[in-house]
Amino acid sequence: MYFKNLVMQGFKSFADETKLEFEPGLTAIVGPNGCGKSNISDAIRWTLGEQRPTALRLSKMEDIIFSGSEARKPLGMAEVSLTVTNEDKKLPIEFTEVTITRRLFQSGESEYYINKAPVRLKDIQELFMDTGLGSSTYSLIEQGKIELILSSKPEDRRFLFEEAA
Amino acid sequence: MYFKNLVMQGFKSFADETKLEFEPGLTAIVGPNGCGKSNISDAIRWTLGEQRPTALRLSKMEDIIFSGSEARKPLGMAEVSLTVTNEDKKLPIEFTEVTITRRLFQSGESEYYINKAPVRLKDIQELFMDTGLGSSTYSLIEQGKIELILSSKPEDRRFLFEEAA
Amino acid sequence: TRSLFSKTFEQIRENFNMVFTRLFEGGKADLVLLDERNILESGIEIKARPPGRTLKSISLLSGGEKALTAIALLFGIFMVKPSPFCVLDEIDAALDEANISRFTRVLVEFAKKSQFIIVTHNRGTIEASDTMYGVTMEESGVSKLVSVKFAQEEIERQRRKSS
Amino acid sequence: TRSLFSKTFEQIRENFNMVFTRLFEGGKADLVLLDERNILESGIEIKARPPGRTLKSISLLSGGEKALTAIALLFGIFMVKPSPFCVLDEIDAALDEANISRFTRVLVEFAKKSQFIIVTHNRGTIEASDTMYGVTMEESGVSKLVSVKFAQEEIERQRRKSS
Ligand SMILES: Nc1ncnc2c1ncn2[C@@H]1O[C@H](COP(=O)(O)OP(=O)(O)OP(=O)(O)O)[C@@H](O)[C@H]1O
Ligand SMILES: Nc1ncnc2c1ncn2[C@@H]1O[C@H](COP(=O)(O)OP(=O)(O)OP(=O)(O)O)[C@@H](O)[C@H]1O
Ligand SMILES: [Mg+2]
Ligand SMILES: [Mg+2]
Repeated sequence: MYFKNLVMQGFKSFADETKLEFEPGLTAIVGPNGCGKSNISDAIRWTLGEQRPTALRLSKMEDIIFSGSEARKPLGMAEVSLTVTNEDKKLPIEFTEVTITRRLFQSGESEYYINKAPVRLKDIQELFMDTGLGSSTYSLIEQGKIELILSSKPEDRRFLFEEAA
Repeated sequence: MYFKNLVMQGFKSFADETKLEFEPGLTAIVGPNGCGKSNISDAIRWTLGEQRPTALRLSKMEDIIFSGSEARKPLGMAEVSLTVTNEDKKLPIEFTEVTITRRLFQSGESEYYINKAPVRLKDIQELFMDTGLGSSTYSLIEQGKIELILSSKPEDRRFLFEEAA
Repeated sequence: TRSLFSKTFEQIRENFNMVFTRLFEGGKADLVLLDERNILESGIEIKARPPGRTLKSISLLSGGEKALTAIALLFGIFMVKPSPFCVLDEIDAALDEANISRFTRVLVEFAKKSQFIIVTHNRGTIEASDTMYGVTMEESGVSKLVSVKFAQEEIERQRRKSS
Repeated sequence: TRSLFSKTFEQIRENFNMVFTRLFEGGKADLVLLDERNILESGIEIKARPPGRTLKSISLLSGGEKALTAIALLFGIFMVKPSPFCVLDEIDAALDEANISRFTRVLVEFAKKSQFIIVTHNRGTIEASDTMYGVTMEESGVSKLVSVKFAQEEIERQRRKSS
């Protein structure tokens, strides 16, 4: 399985459609404070099915839609698409290329797609369930959270171990 | 009021007697990870009367005594002295120079001194009470804790405001 | 007492906005008492809007923006009743180069009236300081303070090494 | 199931110690099940001893040592069931120069088998990466991705500016 690209529009500070092509190996994302780096990591997490607003630094999920700036009006929808190759069939689905899309409207309505076919959130979450990319995972580490595994209670840190089992 | 110097012995990783002279203005403390920089800030906090082991990164107060290294045996006592000038009588005490000393023995016994006279911990805490250097204060910021004021509950952050009143 | 707290709160609120707009070169910050009728127990809400953005919950701010906002609030409180001595441990860790220089400009001003000690790994903060102490652990497990002059040479050596 | 968890736990324990001793160039790390008779619910204790020190509670470790220990544990878990893709947001923030280079040596090895994305402000980490994306906010409040080549030039410019 290989991540090909991420397309964001109306997602947090990414008002305009933005495409990020993924490369093999190690990719660094750089830029000044507040420019949007962590928002990219939020977009990936959200598309994979994250449902907790706090894990995305939101008080409510609707705050994820671009809420305007001095020069721009707020938008009515946030949409993110993540495309992965599936040659090794690591994802339990027939396609060799899979695009998952998640949309949230200002009204609170959500839409989910796998290769343009409408699905439920559950279908997306289950698709990635056995890959180590489930939502409370050891492969998506939020800013400032790295030490949590050390400071958390002995019972609380179990979930990472169980995730790997 | 002006801080003159800090003398540490047997305090955390400062096994040997170490004297730090304070200068006016801005002083930077530098060095690699784990070399002892935060331990210096702990020493200041402890001498001013900090009683919570967690505020000093300890599970119990006795852990503050140098516990040995590969080449050295553990010590039986931790001692820190802080000397301040008191020309402006900001500290409610007669002396123009004040040295506070705190000792903790492996046995759990503590000793406290102001200018070599034995006192109780309470006397030291009360001495600094009105200077903004009380123990849950806005003038001693622990590593990793700066954002706490933003992420804490609205009721929890009051104490800093009350401290300044 | 009610009036003492109220007066202090107003001062902090004003200072907070002033330091915030200096550190962010614009924008606006505010403090709000959640329960106006019970100011001695009311929670305090923090509002902060960096320049060019719309006002949203502070949870949405970036790591660096949160650190800078917290620093503005701490300095705002400090201004009301400055302590003669202040120890800051790596509060600049999340700041980028541009924010470090705005931060140090404000820090240096505060350090004129009080003694400030800052533990830091940041080159910009080190350059802004008047004195520098180095801490080492040549003998493993045992900390040692090194002379300021040596620390200065060490910084020069590091600077030459990384350029 | 008991035996699956037990087997996984043992692997993680071994990996943790191995990555830890690589990152710290020595020392020892361990994981302990607090309740051996109830492994499906037992809490897990972390023990970590950097080289040259005596074993103490992990709360005594420094900021950088804690980050490096957490990284060792995360990589130890990752090795058991590597995900094809990993996103790390500023996990290197507390590390000094020497630890950054040990960290990146291990990170680069992991990145040979999985795609790794790391958000970072650190020069050492950036230099170790294969690709770099820059994010900017020229128009305030609106994020934009900049081409890799531009980001590379920006880094060069920063490097010349600070030397
Ligand atoms: N719904 C939204 N609409 C518009 N802007 C938003 C929205 N959500 C978040 N933002 C903005 O995104 C910015 C934060 O971006 P992000 O957290 O990605 O920064 P960053 O590049 O990671 O910075 P740092 O280096 O400080 O961590 C904030 O300034 C915030 O105002
Ligand atoms: N009682 C003790 N006896 C011996 N060593 C101790 C004791 N307490 C703490 N230490 C050691 O002190 C070290 C931590 O020092 P400190 O927290 O001051 O590091 P630091 O310089 O702030 O590093 P960083 O830059 O990573 O924050 C740890 O390695 C710890 O083992
Ligand atoms: Mg960020
Ligand atoms: Mg430290």
